[in-house]
Amino acid sequence: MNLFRIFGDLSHLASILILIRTIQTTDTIDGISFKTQGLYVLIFLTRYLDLLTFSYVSFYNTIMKLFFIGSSLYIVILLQRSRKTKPIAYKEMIMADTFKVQYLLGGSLVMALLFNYKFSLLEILWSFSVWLESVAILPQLFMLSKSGKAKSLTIHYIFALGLYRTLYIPNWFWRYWVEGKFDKLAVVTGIVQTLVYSDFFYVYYKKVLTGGGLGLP
Amino acid sequence: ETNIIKHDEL
Repeated sequence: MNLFRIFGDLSHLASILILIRTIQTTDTIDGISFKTQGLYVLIFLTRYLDLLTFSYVSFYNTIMKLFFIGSSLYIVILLQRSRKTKPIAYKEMIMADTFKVQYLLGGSLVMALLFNYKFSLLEILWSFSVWLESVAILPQLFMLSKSGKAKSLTIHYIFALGLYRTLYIPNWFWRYWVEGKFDKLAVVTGIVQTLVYSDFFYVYYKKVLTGGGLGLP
Repeated sequence: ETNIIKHDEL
């Protein structure tokens, strides 16, 4: 494990904790994309099927996988719960969440069928999950750009999530040079994902770090 | 051959 990987994983962890804390402490779901959160459940469930094949890697690896599956499910349950407790806020959230996810799902499936390490169910689902993860934040970014404003904690959530994938890139350089290991699918999808975030990072830098509110173009 | 990066990363 190198520092980039550790800090990458930590920022991924932080992003999820920030989101859960946002929902629980502010008692609001305003500005959160249900679709993006639903996609993450699908991503973790399809990626970590290897938990069932008992291909044990390490304690850390298993715990993190279980945490990502559990926490993504928990977030969806929290959002779903507001359907009863806060029907108006729930309806507003769903109404604002207009991104067509079927294109992301279809596109990821096509890419997974074209690019995978083996034409088997597990390998295709793994590939599907990395392609889908590279674009899963789009409904959330789309929502943000439409409303033009967002709660600062939602912004920090997206920032931490983007930071996680960005840190994985130097991690792969490290692993290539130090360990001689390389994974073309992970690297390509990781770069796609970081590019998706790059516009957001730019606006984050301009607006949040130099003061003022946030509004995506 | 198992792809080590796919195998041990998250």
